[in-house]
Amino acid sequence: SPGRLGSAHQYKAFQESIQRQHALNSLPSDLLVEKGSATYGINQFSDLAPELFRATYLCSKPSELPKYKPFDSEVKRLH
Amino acid sequence: LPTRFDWRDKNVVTRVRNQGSCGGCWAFSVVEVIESAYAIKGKPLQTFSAQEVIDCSYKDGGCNGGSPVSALKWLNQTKTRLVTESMYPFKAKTGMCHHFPMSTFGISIKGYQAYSFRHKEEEMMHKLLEWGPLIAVVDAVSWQDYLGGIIQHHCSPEESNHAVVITGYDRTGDIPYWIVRNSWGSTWGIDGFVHIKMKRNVCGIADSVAAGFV
Repeated sequence: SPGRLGSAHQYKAFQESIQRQHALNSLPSDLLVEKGSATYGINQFSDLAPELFRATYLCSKPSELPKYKPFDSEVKRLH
Repeated sequence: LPTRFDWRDKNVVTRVRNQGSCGGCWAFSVVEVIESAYAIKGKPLQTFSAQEVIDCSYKDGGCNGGSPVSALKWLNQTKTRLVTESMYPFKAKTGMCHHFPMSTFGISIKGYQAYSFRHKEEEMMHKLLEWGPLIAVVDAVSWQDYLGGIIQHHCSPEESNHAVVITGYDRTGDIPYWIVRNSWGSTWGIDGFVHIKMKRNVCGIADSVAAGFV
């Protein structure tokens, strides 16, 4: 119930999480369900709206990096 | 290359941390690879201060986010010494940068490397063994609901948004996977770790990879 989980927002987020987790656990039939595939379910983030989760926990950006070339790296190291 | 390798087996990986509601994954990833690099050199395994990187890496955004490569660049250029976690504890919010006297124990990095290993995950395995644990920036949107198993779907190599540390890999089973350390506490995932399928740049694991040297 909302009272047990906290605010109405958290309760709504929790309900949406369950639906989302169900979707994540149901792979489309054209994709091979391989042994050992990840499972998704209720954890400590289940009462967070996805937007809030992203804003709070996903705060890094990739850098534009050169592609690794073994020879270049060796020359750089020797230099 | 061994079929399975994990730096945890060498006792050079510190305990899984919890960044709380601070968007400081980028700082945790940097500090964690430096801790391991230091221990790989035969020094005692100890935890260094992520809060110092959060507060002091001036080109990054503290708990609002940052880039591991930018933090490594800052550490390398300024030769800032990382002090221990006990000297500069984690507060889960951005604060003023503290400076310590030279007599305070700390370590600085000698250099760093940062590359894209897209389509070169075999080379990346070699570098994991050569350089120590690797920082990677990945798409972790679906990780909000992750419980365990090997991630093969539901993430994109084009939407990277979270910094983590690769400590090993396992090719003994049907699906080879990277062993990846997160900073969301040990109750998340597999004791704080996540497994990601190798060789297809799943979640962008090979796109933005870095290591620091001490």
